[in-house]
Amino acid sequence: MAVDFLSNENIWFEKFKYDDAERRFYEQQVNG
Amino acid sequence: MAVSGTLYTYPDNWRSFKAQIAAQYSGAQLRLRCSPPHFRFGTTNRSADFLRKFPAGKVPAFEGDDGFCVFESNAIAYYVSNEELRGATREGAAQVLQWVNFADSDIVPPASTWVFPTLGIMHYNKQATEQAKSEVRRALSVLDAHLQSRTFLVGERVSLADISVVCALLWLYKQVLEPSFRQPFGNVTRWFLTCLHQPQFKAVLGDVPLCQRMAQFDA
Amino acid sequence: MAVSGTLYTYPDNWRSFKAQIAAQYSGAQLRLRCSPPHFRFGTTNRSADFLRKFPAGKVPAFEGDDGFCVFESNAIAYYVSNEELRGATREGAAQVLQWVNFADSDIVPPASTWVFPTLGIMHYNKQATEQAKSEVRRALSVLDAHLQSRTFLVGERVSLADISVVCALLWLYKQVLEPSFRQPFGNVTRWFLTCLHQPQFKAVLGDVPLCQRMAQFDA
Repeated sequence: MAVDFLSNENIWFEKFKYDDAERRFYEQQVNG
Repeated sequence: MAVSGTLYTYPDNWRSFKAQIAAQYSGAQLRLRCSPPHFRFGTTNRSADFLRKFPAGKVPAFEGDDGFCVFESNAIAYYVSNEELRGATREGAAQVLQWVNFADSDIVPPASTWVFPTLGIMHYNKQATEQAKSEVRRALSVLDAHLQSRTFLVGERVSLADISVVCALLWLYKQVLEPSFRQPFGNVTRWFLTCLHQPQFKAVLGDVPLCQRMAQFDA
Repeated sequence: MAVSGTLYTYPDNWRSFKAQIAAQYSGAQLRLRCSPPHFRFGTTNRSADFLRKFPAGKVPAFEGDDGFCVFESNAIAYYVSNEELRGATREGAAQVLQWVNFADSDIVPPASTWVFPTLGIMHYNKQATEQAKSEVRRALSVLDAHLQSRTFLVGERVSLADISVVCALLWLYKQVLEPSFRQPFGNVTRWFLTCLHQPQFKAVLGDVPLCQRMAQFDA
């Protein structure tokens, strides 16, 4: 079934964690 | 001169829909190869011949009848488009790119995290799903505000921005955006249905029933 | 008419480097606003005024002196570029898009997974790091094969493809691609250094020391 192919998709499931970590890192830097 | 060539993909690949819909507008001739004997996902795209043309081994992949080869769905959709779809001015083209990238960076990851477990192709994780729902809400509210006073995302006509964002939202609207969840984003749903009703979208997507009851994960 | 405007970002944001390097080639005038009093990341980009212009609240964000606003780093880089950087033909422009998307989909995720723990901004996970290393290897081998017979990624000159992929690889080459790891990818390292030595890259990135010893996670 076409849905099975979806599991091969290259998706960055954890992206929000990395976006969050990057944001916190640079916000801390800016705020010393 | 209109483009003609072969699009390699697996069936019902939302990433391939972008080029297919763009071709409906531009008149590009796409030969779809998504099932045996022409193409077997996992085998053909690992063959030496395929890798010579498409070194990343990814689909969708496009091979023009003139031998020009390109992979990455947004690059293929761009290639088979016309100037109007790409954005006819520098500002328009930049705004098209903005929404195409917004779809890939802000919609696709949370949409997949939320929808895949409901299709039974990924383990369910309550926390990740709740996080994904809030990311989807945030993306939909950005779109809803933008579409408050607009029919389409960029300019007055359909562009690659609409095509890309519609394709990125497909699984969400089919699978989990039940009426109560999508109620706050009326401009997005109006815009989404307007696009779906365009003959060029319908020629590729057919009828797309909107979700009536949010699918839960398929244990 | 050359573009001029303000680029909002936080300091040393590799995503902003793309537009800054592109502007060095195109002659676009960029006013960088990345620190107080002009811009405080986490505060300014949450203000009502900023959200009115950039509804996603993300950086980098560009506001032209003519009032044109655009977010998403690839869209900004495109906007401040010239035709040569974008790809002067339909094929060239599609190939530029292909490598820009390849950087975002196949390099940035594993590079972040591998490098962030070494900077102390994410927890270390051995399995995820090993997986990321193999994905980085795969992406580098695709690039290395492509660069076997080429000086630059698309055509004979620097394009947005080179600028985007160099910026996506920066942290890897600075932090973890020690000589033994990068040894199999000599074409990529040659190309990477060729780009870094271009005055337009150097004007933005300065000197970029290549990693001599793979950084381990910073507990």
